[in-house]
Amino acid sequence: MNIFRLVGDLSHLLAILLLLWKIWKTRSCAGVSGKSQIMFGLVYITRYLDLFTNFISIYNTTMKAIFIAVAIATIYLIYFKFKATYDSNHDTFRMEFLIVPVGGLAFLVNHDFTALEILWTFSIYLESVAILPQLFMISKTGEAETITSHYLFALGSYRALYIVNWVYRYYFEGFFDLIAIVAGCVQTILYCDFFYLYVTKVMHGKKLSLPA
Amino acid sequence: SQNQEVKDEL
Repeated sequence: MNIFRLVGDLSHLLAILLLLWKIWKTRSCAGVSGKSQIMFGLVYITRYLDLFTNFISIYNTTMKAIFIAVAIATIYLIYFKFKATYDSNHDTFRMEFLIVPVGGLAFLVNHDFTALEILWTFSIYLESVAILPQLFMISKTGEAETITSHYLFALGSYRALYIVNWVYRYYFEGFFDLIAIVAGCVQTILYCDFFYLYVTKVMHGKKLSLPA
Repeated sequence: SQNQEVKDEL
């Protein structure tokens, strides 16, 4: 565990708790893509099946359990408790356009042709694109609430920090996992445009709105 | 193995 990995994980944790807190506090999930949240839920569930087969550390188990629980709670708030506030008209990205190709790719390109490994690979690939419905929704409405922007910034930072973690691990531990690295880079690249808007607007106290 | 190692990441 290096500092980049730890701060990355904490940033990830902060992101998902921030989103849950925002929805709970405002009693509204307006501007939040339920589809992105369903896909993140799918990511955690398919990746952390090893909770039942492998024990790594208390830290590892606790974080995995929190990620799964928070993801399910977020989905529940969006689709059940605060369903009336869910902006489904703007959340029109088709999930099957991501899930089907990603599932196919996980079958074709993986480390090992076993059920757990294919599901793990699927989750890595799916995570890299799961934010697209949320970004698509923002591009449709042309704006995002400030807390939603903070959520996206923390979530994007997590993957960017993981890249630094992989560089560190490659140099100091000789470790690298090509599938995770490539998918992680793709995921981080998707945030670049958003990072730019975040730094130029939200950090200067303005709401994130897209140029007309 | 390489696979086992990556599984310690979240």
